[in-house]
Amino acid sequence: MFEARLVQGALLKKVMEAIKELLNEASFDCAHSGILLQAMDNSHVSLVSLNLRREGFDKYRCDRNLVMGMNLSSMSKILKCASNDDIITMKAQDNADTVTFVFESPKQEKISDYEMKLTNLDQDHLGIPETEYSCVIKLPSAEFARICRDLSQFGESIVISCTKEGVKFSAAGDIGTANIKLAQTATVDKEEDAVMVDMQEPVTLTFACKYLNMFTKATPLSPQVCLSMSPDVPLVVEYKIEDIGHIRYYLAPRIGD
Amino acid sequence: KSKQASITSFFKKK
Repeated sequence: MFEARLVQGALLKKVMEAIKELLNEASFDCAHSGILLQAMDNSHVSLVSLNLRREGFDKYRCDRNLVMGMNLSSMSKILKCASNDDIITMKAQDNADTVTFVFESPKQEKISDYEMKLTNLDQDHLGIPETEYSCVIKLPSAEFARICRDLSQFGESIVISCTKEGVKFSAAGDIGTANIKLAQTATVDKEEDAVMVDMQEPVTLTFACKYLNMFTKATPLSPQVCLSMSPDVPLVVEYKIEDIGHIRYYLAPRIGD
Repeated sequence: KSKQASITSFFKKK
């Protein structure tokens, strides 16, 4: 028996918005410690890694490890039926071929349940090596989304360049060039407004706008985003999900000339 | 022109 009840059901709706453009389907690996999802996009350019810890749920029970393959467009249709203040429960029997979503309104006057067929997905899991990143940049997530959106008008790629002075995002194309420089903030009233750069060595890498823009669908999950870069390895874009976990996107760089 | 790398050239299948 698997059962996970999330009082802040809106978080699950936001998680769905954060992955559904990138992934058509994904396996939810449910275990005693919580729920994990790891999946590559269709083109195998990026990887999504979602972690929801059991402690973040109001009620969590997982008697046996369970892999639930879900069609994300179907799951998204179902989660759209939940109101933002609904409590969401996911449950499944051991070895079941369906999962049930239960939505409870805050005062319990409306309770809906939706049963969805599971699909068998033969998905490979990738080993993500432990990496000490040369540059770790924290910035407001809305600012990052804005930068990706603005620079996408200029070209298909964004160059991210991190030095001790700060971080520079650049794009170039037919209409011209664009550069956005963010300096590390000295003092801020709210921590979530800060730009922080932790740099061991300068790094410059080039990434496809298309994927960066899809990652920014996670913006409603967290006021801050963390970018980690090292020379010639994938970028990590991480959004914390309150006290429950995180979503990380890994994006392979564009390389060479 | 730069070329898009694949994520699987960095992370190997388990």
